[in-house]
Amino acid sequence: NKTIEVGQGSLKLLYSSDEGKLTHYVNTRSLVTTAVEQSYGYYSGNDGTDKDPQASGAYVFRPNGTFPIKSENQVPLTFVRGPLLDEVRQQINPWISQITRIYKGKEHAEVEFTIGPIPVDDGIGKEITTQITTTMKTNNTFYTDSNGRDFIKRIRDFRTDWDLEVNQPVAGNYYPINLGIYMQDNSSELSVLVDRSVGGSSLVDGQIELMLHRRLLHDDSRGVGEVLNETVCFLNGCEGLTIQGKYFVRIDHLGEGAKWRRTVGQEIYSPVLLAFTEQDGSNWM
Amino acid sequence: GPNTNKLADALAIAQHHDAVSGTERQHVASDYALRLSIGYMEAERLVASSLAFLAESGSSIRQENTVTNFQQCPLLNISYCPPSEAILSDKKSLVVVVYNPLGWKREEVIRIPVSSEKVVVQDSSGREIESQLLPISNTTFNMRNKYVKAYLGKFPRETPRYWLAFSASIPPLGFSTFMVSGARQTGPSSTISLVHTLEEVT
Repeated sequence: NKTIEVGQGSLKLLYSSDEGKLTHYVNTRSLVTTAVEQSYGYYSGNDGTDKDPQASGAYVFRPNGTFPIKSENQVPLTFVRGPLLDEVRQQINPWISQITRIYKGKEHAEVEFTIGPIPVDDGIGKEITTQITTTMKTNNTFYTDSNGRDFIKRIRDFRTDWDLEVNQPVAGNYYPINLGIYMQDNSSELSVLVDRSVGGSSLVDGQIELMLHRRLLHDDSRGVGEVLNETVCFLNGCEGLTIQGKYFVRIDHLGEGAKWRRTVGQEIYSPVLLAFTEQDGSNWM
Repeated sequence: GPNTNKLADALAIAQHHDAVSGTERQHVASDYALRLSIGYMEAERLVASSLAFLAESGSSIRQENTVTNFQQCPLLNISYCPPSEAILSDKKSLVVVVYNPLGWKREEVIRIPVSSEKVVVQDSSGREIESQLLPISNTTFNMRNKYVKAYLGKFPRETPRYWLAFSASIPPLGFSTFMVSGARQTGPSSTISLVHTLEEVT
């Protein structure tokens, strides 16, 4: 009545029909049920003027504001169902869309995001993020991979080998994500794997954040000597770059996510190759 | 013959610390992209000739000097794939080879753009396998046309209407072959997805 269920195998995602938002992740085989939400936001890039002369640029992440991106519902939420997979298609705003896929035989959700061109006509560079939010009590702790190898424990606002003075509460807790990121509490763990290198963190207990795209208007004066403002040109002019990528989300009971992170991580890194040719109907190859 | 030397060179150059972290200048990024593209195209020819050798070595109807022409679809991410978009008939089939580079068996759902809503998918033994058609969204379609027009200098010839999805089981370090063809009017065909749109969201 108020809930739309997506997925025909063990994994189901529940959406509220009132708000058109993801509300729950349910695995009927492992009996995992978690309240979960997903959102988008951006950090405004520091412009390197006024009191703080260090601008955000290719090297330096120095946000000076955090802003949620509200769904403008220009195109309504669309659900596509069939025997092999279900899709949820969302146009978040004119320059962010995503498709969430649940395959019948898989126990993770695939999220394909398309972001860009990031508007900068307000004179503000933007670094676009997505957040996956649960009620998990993660005690300031999360784990990120080390160039695809071991997952290393990260504790917010803390370093194991020196006393950290926190000057940048966001940037100081960001890590490179090449394979994935996960967090856990005393009963479950939420894992996210990526198909490309991104930045990521857990700035709030129970929440994982990924930085998916960025477009900045100032050089950080740390060596590049150029603004991170990539454009793509068409016959009638140039515009900011549009990117498309995927991330994969799974929630397990505590201690049961490692096998998925390793096997599916390898499958994301080494996708199958497709090759095509033609043949006549009777001429079987 | 084709080899992977140019791809090796492009990958070697892209190990520079600025390439890894994305802190290179734009004209350098463009050069990396160009070199990777040249390397990919050369490697694509090598893969095509290898697959042709594998496919024809098992064929009972192999003829002298026959070389099967395999194509890939590097722009599949924006739903552009000329071989699969061509209108299919029950006389002519599209052969899809799915190669698994990992050392374990995989179960994957393959998605390719097609123009027809009457298609049937068979495995290499001729057995029909379950498939699903998903309408291509306007967002995807518009992006595809914009980028492909820039790439080709004109709008693409075909207009795919659906993603065709089918399940593939692929052996370790091996490949599986599938045939996609136009279904007869009365015969079996892919299941068209149900689409439900939430019109009012608060």
